[in-house]
Amino acid sequence: LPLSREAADVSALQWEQAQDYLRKFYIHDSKAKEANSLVVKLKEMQKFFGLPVTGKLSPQIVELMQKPRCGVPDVAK
Amino acid sequence: YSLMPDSPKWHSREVTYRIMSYTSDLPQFKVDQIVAKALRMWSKQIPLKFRRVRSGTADIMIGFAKGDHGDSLPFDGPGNTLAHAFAPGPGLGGDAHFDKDEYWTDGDGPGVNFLHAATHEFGHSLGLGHSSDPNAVMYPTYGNGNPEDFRLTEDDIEGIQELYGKRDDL
Repeated sequence: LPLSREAADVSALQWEQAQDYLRKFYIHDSKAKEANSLVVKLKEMQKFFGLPVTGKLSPQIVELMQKPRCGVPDVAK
Repeated sequence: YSLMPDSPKWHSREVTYRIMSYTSDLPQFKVDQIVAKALRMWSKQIPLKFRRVRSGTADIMIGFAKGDHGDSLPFDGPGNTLAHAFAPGPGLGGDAHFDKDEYWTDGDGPGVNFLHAATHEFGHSLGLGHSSDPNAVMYPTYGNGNPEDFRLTEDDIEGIQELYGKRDDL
């Protein structure tokens, strides 16, 4: 399920990086499409970091995604 | 705090570690000291001892590597992902890898504080997942702090003691 780049006010590169980030750090075993959708993963990320859970990409989230971090997933089920 | 999926942990009271490779950013003795200090932060809270070995296979194999280093989690050059570690278990389990492309430091200033990163990664080596408490060592993003003030938070301690219990002398 695509995130809406148009609504996010981010560059194409940031857009790609955000999708890679969510695939890398929010991992589900479930084959259910819903569990693997990027919107669901983005909401999990927002919940984990205590941000408003909107399911929408924002410059604030992109900034958080660009911080140096550990490579272990935040959510791996 | 969170635990790794299925809550893996070491079942022996003694866990061995081996430093396989180094960064050129720090003297080797300094890396040795920092690794020992990071492990001590955890062992002060739980009934677990760490013993260094210099050959053979240790429970926790520690090393610096760049790019694709053979574990299906390639590093990405400077910035972004700095390190990773695997939950307790055989083989890769427990191992901690640090990105050689970062600039590693033992204090303030530009670069990545190795004590912070090592303590965080060894938390994973012991079975902790990421914490959503921004002050916790197990928070997924790294900050630059003063190593003199660096310590585990209550959140980290509660997490590790849920897995291993408290030391008798605590």
